[in-house]
Amino acid sequence: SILPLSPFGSLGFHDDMFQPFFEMIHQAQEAMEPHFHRPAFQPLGKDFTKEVPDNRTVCKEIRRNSTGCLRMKDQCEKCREILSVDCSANNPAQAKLRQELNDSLQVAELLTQKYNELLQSYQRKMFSTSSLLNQLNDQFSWVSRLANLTQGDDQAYLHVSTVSTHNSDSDTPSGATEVVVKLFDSDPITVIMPEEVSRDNPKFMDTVAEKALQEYRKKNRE
Amino acid sequence: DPLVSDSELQEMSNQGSKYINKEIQNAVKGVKEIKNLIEKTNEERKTLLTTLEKAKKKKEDALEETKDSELKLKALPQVCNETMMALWEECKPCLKQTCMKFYARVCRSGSGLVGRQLEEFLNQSSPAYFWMNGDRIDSLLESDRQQTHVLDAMQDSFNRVSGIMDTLFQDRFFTQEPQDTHYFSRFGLLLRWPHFLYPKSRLVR
Repeated sequence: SILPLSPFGSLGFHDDMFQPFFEMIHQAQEAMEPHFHRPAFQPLGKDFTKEVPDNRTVCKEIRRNSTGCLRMKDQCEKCREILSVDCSANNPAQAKLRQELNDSLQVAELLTQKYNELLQSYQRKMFSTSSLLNQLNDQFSWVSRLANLTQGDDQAYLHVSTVSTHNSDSDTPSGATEVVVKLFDSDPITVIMPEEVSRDNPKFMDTVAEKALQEYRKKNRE
Repeated sequence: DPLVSDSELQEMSNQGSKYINKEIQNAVKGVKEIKNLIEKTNEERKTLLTTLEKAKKKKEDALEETKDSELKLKALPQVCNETMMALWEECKPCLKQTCMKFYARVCRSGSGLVGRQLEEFLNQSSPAYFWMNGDRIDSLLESDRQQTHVLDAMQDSFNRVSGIMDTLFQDRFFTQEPQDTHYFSRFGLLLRWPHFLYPKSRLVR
């Protein structure tokens, strides 16, 4: 038989039913996380293939095999002159081939730069997926907590214990309404409603409940 | 405030509880919204991967063409050797001095070993390597290697995450669409997985 459905429709599941979900989300986060700390995953900077990379990269190249020094050839006049030696008089074929080489080299550098930009976009997708997994875990924690809190038959999740309006002598803005509520298993939560939202306003209690829930959830995260 | 009667407090509590209950259902919906966002991001990623693979092919074709040109050029007899060698003998000391000055000023670590390594490197290099932009070609090949490594590592992560998410999102907690948010099955208490939303027809059966 179907149990009478409460007018509020409680969540109707145990919080430990989410345990397998949490385990899977944590596995997914683990699959994502460690890579971010590997050198290969340092955010791909613009200089990944740029002509003049950052100093750190040049130092690394100099230490590794001295190729970093060749990037400084433009600072030496005789080195520059080598690049402008023209052999076409003696061998036209060589000059033509060298031009072809330079042209294809420029295309390859351009395509490498474009590829690097795409890699950066792909890496950003990775970061967004990682952030969504964290949000999923957080939201599941909240729903799982609610599952725990709504096990009982009492569907009155929120109890208003006192309502008081304030005149000018208190530190609460005058004309404001102070509502003290208990939400689920919480300690009393005090919500201050501004004068503009009076108790006659149909949205009054929705706003009180919304503020109380935000406070409760914040405490729950802490 | 003595003006607020018990029945009024009760009415306010009921109203507040109604709102909280709506928010509880929204919390469950929130899980599904995040699931949809994860799936949407994954679809976008797959599209981007296709673009990446095409771009990689074009880039590698251009690299192959560059290496071919370099090989053909190397195969030709060098006709400007004397000129280039003379220039090279003057280029090397300047390059070494410039580089060691940079290294000492910027890289802040012992430059003794680096100096000897550079000397050896320059003596082994030829001006033709320069003249053919060999350094730029090697730099591109190094970038290509690194980019391949980065993509492989990202792919490894994504494949594992996608597999786990596919399994997770197949659970009926995610696949059942609520017919009416008030029809939460109490059956959920008995079942292992929280399939708490059933279409009415399923409940009647």
